[in-house]
Amino acid sequence: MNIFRLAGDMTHLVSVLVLLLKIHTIKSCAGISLKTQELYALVFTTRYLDLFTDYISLYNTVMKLIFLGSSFSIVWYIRRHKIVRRSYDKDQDTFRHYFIVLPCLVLALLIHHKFTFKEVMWTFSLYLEAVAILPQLVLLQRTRNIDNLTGQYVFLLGAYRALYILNWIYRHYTEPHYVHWITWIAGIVQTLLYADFFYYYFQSWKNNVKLQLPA
Amino acid sequence: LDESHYHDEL
Repeated sequence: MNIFRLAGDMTHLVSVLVLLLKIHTIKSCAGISLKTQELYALVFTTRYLDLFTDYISLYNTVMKLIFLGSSFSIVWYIRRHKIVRRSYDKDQDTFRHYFIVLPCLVLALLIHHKFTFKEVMWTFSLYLEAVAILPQLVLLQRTRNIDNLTGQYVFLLGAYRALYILNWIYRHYTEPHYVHWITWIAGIVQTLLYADFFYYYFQSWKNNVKLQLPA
Repeated sequence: LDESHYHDEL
């Protein structure tokens, strides 16, 4: 464990807790893409298949349970909660799941480290996580209004993966044979997807104006 | 791949 990875995990943890807290307190999911949240639940499910088979550390197991629990809770709130679901904008959140899931699945079947079920599922979860934010970014472009918490949520989500890139660089130089080029490429693609959002987020923060994404 | 290919990251 290094500081970059710990900071990355904490940033990721805060991002999902900020979102869960927002939905739970104001009983609204305005501006949140259910599609993206469902994709994240799928990411965690396919990535943590080894939750009960390989014990790495208490930290690792606890964090996996938190990520699984929070992502499924968020999906439950938006789908089932009698008040929250009313604020879900299903007419705007129309990104098709299979446009993202299928290519990632095909890619995972073609490019992976080992052709085993768990390894292909793990690789699939990496590719999926890289693009899972797309429905959310599309929704933000469409609705154009980004309330603070949603902006912070997306920002923290992008920041966590950027910190992970620093972690991979650190581990590459400190651990022999630490080779995970699939992880590195997926992580870089993911962070680049946030790049333009970061740009507008910093512009709005610097000029102290409301965050507006260009149409 | 060599056995260092472990998934210890979240």
